[in-house]
Amino acid sequence: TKEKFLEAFRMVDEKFQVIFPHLFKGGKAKLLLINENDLLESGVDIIAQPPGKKLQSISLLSGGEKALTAVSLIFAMFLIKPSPFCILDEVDAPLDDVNVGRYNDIIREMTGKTQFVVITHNKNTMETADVLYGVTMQEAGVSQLVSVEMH
Amino acid sequence: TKEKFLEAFRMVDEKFQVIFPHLFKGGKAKLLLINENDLLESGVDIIAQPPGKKLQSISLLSGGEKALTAVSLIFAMFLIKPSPFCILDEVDAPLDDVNVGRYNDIIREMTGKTQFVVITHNKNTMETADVLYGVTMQEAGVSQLVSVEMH
Amino acid sequence: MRLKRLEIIGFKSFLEKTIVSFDKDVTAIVGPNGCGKSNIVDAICWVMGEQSAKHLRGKSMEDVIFAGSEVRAQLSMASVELTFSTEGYQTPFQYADQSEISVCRRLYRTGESEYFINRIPVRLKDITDLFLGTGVGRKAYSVIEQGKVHQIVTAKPEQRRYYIEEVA
Amino acid sequence: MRLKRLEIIGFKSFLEKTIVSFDKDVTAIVGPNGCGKSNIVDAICWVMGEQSAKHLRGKSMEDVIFAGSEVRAQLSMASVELTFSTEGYQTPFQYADQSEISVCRRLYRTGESEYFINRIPVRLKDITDLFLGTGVGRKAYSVIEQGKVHQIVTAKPEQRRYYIEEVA
Ligand SMILES: Nc1ncnc2c1ncn2[C@@H]1O[C@H](COP(=O)(O)OP(=O)(O)OP(=O)(O)O)[C@@H](O)[C@H]1O
Ligand SMILES: Nc1ncnc2c1ncn2[C@@H]1O[C@H](COP(=O)(O)OP(=O)(O)OP(=O)(O)O)[C@@H](O)[C@H]1O
Ligand SMILES: [Mg+2]
Ligand SMILES: [Mg+2]
Repeated sequence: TKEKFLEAFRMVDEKFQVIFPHLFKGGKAKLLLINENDLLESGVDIIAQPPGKKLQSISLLSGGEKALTAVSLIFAMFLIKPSPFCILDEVDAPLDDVNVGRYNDIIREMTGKTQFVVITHNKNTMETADVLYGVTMQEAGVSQLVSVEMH
Repeated sequence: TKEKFLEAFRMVDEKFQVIFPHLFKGGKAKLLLINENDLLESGVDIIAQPPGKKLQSISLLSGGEKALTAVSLIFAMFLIKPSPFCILDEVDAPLDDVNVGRYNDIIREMTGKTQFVVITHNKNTMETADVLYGVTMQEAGVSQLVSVEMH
Repeated sequence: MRLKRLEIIGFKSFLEKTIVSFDKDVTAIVGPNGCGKSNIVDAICWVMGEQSAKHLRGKSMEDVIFAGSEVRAQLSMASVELTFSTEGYQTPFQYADQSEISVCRRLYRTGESEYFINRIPVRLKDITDLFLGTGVGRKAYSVIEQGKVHQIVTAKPEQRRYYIEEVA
Repeated sequence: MRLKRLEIIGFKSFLEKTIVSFDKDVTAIVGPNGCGKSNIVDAICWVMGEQSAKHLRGKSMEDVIFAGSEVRAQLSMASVELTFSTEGYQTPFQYADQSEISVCRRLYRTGESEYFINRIPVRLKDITDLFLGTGVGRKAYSVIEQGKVHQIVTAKPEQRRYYIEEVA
């Protein structure tokens, strides 16, 4: 319904405007309705400005900046309507070391209501997890799980 | 023209069938014409089977396997029609440590005719390069180049 | 509701029975390329009711059954069971008196499917209803598959609307 | 032909004149997210004649001119010059007696464009012809942009045909 969509839109936008500068250590972002008069069909645009930079189309953002912007939006939705768990498959792949740290910090901040499963090749992400499971193919084509306790 | 396309197809396929098992340390792959009777329009399919695994649709391959399969195809084309240079922007992002090593090995093998520029966040890739340039934004929004000699 | 345990047999590259325990806040799954990590993610999506083979990287749903290797024969059934502990406010009331809810999905190469909640045969709809009720539902943002993060930002505005609709 | 040097002024995030020397076999470009590495790749595509703003992640071609920052004003021109040394068999014969070929492209915010080969004004077509002759040309596979590798494998068969046609 129109009202429900507008309310969800406003709530997610509100959280997004807080999480983005939190993840980017500055800057600002918001959501925009392409057509405010057509709440049943209007598309949703993202405006994002990393700290100190000029506001431009998000298409010009770098690979890592796009990934963090998407994480900000996804976690904004989580804060409005939490899910018991969240599975993130190699979301940290395009991030540099500093941003991997911030990504793992925000995951840790969100663990109150949500359980996280992260798939990763990144050593820093592995270090912040509570437990590691290794998947191997000792025999070609056959997966096996190995527990790799971190702490 | 039809003949030119078929000849290019066969030459790239021949190289692809050699490079794929070289990069994957086994397995096999080849190119397939979807419609051999329509050389002007026929699409090109990729058949790829990592070592020890069953042959299945390439859509089922993992992120890293897809990246290496694409690299095999790209370098097969390079061997048929070399370009003076090749620019690879974070192609190693989905690769594990072993595969990053193989990726950098094959780049080194191809440097006879081709100069490579790799963009990377990966420490192993940085170590195999002949020279590193660092790009920074000391001032927000303004890029600067710093030379970081490795050797 | 909290994830407790995932049991996989015959699903994609998991030939043998594999149990993944999810009792911690942050669980990391690691390993070399192609060894099965994303297949675990697919198993979770599948047992929650994913009906599109394409979303599981396959051409047909039969692709999720262990297809064999160069030396192993294929299997004729895939089975995935996801178990939750019923702590927390999101437990549907009809299960609130039980300490666990387990959801199981099976697919046979014959094309037959089976679905179970706490070992009782149900329909697929009962599984998706259960998840909708618990707040996992069809949430497009509970599972961020490999490569999907980039799409959220580069998607057309109409596609992004769909995410907001999931929250509404 | 071998890459020698790239000179960027006012292109995307490169406010000040920046010179990148490419005299080694394997050059790595590194740095934090968003600092300008892929913009260097865009500069190379642009000076070679890229006409689609979308392929450079922009909405219009004007997006490649330095847009300013929170404290800096925008510039009114972007200029990129790519210099090659003429060793090797792929040098077009009309330049074979010169030790270098430099290709320069400029765009003004007014919309005006300028193109130069060895400082002589030329048309865009002369630049693309030069590159076609040297074997760099429109080769879809000389530049693998961030995120493109995955697309090659997941592309429709008709799109993959295009790559083979580039080789033919
Ligand atoms: N039905 C099946 N039977 C057997 N093997 C399968 C089946 N479906 C997929 N596979 C295999 O699973 C492998 C992919 O596994 P997966 O995507 O989980 O890898 P991954 O660990 O995520 O790797 P990466 O780090 O590269 O993303 C492929 O090699 C594929 O051949
Ligand atoms: N015309 C312009 N003027 C000023 N800045 C621009 C312009 N166009 C793009 N940018 C900025 O350039 C940045 C992106 O740079 P780039 O894509 O090169 O990053 P990167 O180093 O490749 O990062 P990553 O490692 O995340 O891929 C964006 O923050 C964008 O705002
Ligand atoms: Mg994976
Ligand atoms: Mg980049």
